[in-house]
Amino acid sequence: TNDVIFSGIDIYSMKIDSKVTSRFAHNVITSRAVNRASVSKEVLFEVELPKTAFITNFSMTIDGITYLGNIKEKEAAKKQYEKAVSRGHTAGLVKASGRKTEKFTVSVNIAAASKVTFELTYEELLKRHLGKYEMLIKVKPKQLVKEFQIEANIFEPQGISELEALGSFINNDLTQTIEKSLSGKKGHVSFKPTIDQQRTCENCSTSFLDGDFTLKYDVKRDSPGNLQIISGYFVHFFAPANLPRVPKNVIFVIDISHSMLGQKMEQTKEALLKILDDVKENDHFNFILFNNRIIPWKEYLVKATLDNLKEAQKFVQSIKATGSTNINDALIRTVEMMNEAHKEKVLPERSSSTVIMLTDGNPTSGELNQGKIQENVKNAIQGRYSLYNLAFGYDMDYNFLEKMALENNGLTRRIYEDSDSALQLQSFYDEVANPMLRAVQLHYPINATSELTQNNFNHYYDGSEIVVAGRIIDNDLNSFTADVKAQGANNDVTFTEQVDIEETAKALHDQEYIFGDYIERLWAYLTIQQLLEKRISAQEEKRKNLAAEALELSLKYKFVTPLTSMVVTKPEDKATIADKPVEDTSIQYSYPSRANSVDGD
Amino acid sequence: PHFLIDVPQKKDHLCFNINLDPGVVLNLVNDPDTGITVNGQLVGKKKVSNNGQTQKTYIGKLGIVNTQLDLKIEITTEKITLQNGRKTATFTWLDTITLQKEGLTMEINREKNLVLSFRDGATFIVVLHRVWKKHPLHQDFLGFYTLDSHKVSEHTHGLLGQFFQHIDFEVFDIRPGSDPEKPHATMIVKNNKLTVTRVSEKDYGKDPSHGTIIPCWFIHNNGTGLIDGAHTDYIVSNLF
Repeated sequence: TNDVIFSGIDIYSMKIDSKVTSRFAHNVITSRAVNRASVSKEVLFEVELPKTAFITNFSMTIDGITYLGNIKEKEAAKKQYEKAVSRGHTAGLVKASGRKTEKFTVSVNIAAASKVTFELTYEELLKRHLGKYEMLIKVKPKQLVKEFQIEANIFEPQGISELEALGSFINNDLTQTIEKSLSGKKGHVSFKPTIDQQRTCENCSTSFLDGDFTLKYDVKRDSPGNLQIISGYFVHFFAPANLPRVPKNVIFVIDISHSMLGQKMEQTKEALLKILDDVKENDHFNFILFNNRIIPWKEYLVKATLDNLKEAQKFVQSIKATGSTNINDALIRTVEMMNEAHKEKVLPERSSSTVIMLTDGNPTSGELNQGKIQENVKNAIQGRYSLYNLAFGYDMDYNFLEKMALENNGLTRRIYEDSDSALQLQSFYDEVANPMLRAVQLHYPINATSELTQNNFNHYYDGSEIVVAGRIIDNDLNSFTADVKAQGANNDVTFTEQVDIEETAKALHDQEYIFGDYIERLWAYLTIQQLLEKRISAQEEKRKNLAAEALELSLKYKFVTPLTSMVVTKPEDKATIADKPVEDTSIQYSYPSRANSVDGD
Repeated sequence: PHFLIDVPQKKDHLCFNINLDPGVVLNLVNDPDTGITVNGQLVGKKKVSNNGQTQKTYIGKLGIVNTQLDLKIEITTEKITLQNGRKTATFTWLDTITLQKEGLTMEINREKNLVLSFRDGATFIVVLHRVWKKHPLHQDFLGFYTLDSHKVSEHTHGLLGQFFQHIDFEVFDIRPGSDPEKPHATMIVKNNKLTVTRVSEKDYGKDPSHGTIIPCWFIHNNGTGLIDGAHTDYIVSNLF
């Protein structure tokens, strides 16, 4: 039948070309196919890309004619899209697909013996996570491909210290198909399996190329920071090494309501036991369990001595789930406990206080008004502690938790209900386990810079990196200085970085790896991301202004963000739209997705 | 087969078994407004043991009809047959395909599951459970999952369909059962007072290979008191 996509279509080439310059990745995926059937066929182009990426371009070329994607404001795009839908055409969309990815799909009808080329471009700023930058490329061609290749070129002005390339689908026999080279500032990875190497078995027509292709690397760090300047924009990467760790005071606030019963509770306990193994001796900690009651392990924070850790392990093992969910009182009690410990000077003077709450649902007892809870928590914390919310599963209002965490110098992370949930919890803890600096302030010449991205951070954690970008408005500036002030484990610290603008610009321009004005795009990407994040916790009027600002930048730099859409007009006059899905929408939560089933085992 | 009902408002699940003989066809979903009907035919073990115990049955064949789209889909453990008007297309579980027609998207994910989405309607997931071919007793069977069930009309009925609208229940007096892992409780649902048991069932909707363990309140005796009418009321004469 003509509706079936795989038959008669020969995808003869698929290329993934990645250029990474100073953590900013520019990826182009090109796929070429020909319709070998004697009738017209539908060709599907389906790509999974990281959620953190912004699509910047898409085109398809059919028999020499190129149809380009056009990035528009969401509402304007929607009108064009609705017009197409009202004529009975279907539209392709970008859909959230995995934990880290979203799926971009376009299909087009092409005539017999016709060729089509799809080209998708997306960009992202790679984040440093536990000491490495990571770039994920999802690989899943629909069939065996004559020319399949992944080419990645990395250029890092600081020099690359290590480079790994891993394929979740690559077995030992095929490890040699990944070529990797590393020399000073440049890294190169190439993966070109032949058609025979792609087969799952001899003479099979099925491909083993299905999974994650991951590049991991880190840069050399001769100094705590690195400043780069091109065409009037600068970026400052700050990740000092070999600092003493700041002691941490952490209260784990754990939802033990009835819905946690079963696997979720077991995985939480498993993760907490592993986390207890990693708590450092000069840290202080406590647990506050909550359902409709508030059940602290201890009435105060205790030092992580061997005896206390052993006792805590026993306590964790005894946790049982029952009752409803009182988030408000649990968090208020937590803040009171933390305040008391600080007042009584039980905690080290130079230490970092953190609250980590895990919940799998919305409040069902005590204060139920989510806005009121957010207000109460914000008033209680008063900016003194960081609140991290771990949202376990999908049965809660993510926006509620996200806003609450952002208002209190923290963030929210979804824990996916799966066999590795315990690992996800543990991995989140690892990220925030080692604060190296507190109250980090990055300063640049006031009269010479403008449009700075966020330059104040509550913490710098071991293995992460702080990135600040901005515009240089003083054209006569010869040298550029960045000053960083922060509170360290033993004393207040200051770092200074100075560069000669002309020399830096020249050195970077000489590199053939650089694609255009990447620092300007990196700045735009970071600015849009931060405006969208600020929007979550802003009041109505401010929200509108932040959205307007983010929209203007998204259109100017041609990024598909949650505020813009890309419309592609296909030869049959069908409009296809590419949207960026968001983690959560209020609509989803007013009608939670239900999965009623009949099955057996 | 095991029925698992998600009750998001209660952050909990209900579950029950329907024990009827192999060959019986049950109405699972019936939405008169959108013209969508789902029926399932039961299969049992290859050999029936004569120990007097109730024989466990599973879904072996599914029939999905959409009268508005003039569409009939028959799903067995061997193949998937799509009939659109006079046109028929047959696929096997070895295929990996995405099929898009006006108002319908069907994805077959080789040997794992089949995802059927009707535009502006619910999404159905059929999971293929493969059993070792030479197993002396067991044979392959199917699982059936519904997502976005709020999109169906309020007139939807059937063994699963009646639960697409919110169902209210209260559980109290939780007490130890004969198995310490499975406490008993009293449940008030649809004005009936029932004794229920806390058990765990597996949801294969998200992870077709391993499934996810879901704790639920088990309603005994073929869901009596929870389902509308008696379980035999849902027996229909054939798959379509």
